[in-house]
Amino acid sequence: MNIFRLAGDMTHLASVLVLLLKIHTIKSCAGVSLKTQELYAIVFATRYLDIFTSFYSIYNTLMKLIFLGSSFSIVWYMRYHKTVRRTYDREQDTFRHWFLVLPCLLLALLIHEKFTFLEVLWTFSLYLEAVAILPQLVLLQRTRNIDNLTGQYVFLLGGYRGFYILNWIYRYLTEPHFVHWITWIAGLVQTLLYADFFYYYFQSWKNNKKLQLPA
Amino acid sequence: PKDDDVKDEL
Repeated sequence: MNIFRLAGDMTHLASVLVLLLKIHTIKSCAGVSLKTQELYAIVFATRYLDIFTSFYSIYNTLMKLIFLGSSFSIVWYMRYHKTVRRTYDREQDTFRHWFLVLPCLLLALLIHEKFTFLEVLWTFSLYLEAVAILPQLVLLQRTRNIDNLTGQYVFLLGGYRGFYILNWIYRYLTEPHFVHWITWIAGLVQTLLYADFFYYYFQSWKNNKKLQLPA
Repeated sequence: PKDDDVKDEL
């Protein structure tokens, strides 16, 4: 564990807590993409299959349970909670996210480190996580009026993988043979997808005006 | 797990 990875995990945890806070307190998920939340539930379900087979640390297992629990409860809230589900703008959240799942699965079957069931699903979760934010970014472009909590959620979610890139650089420099091109490239693509959001987020923060994404 | 294992990450 290094400071970059801890910062990344804490940022990731904060992003999930901000979203849960928003949905639970104001009983609204306006501006939140259910598609992205469903993709993240799949990412964690396929990433953490080893939770029963390999134990790294209390921290690792605890965080996996938190990420699994929060992502599935957010999907539950948005789909089934009587008040929250009414605030979900279904007409705007129309990204065909299943078109992301299949290519990621095919790519994982083609490019992986080991051809085993767990490894292919784990690789699939890396590819899917890289693109999981797309429905949310598309929704933000459409709804344009981004409330603070949703903006913070996307900002923190993008920041966590940025910290992970620093963690991978640190581990490459300090641990011999720590070379994982698949993880690195997927993580880089993921962070780059946030680049334009980050740009407009900082612009709005600097000029102290409401976050507006160009149409 | 091997020390260079990336699976210890979240």
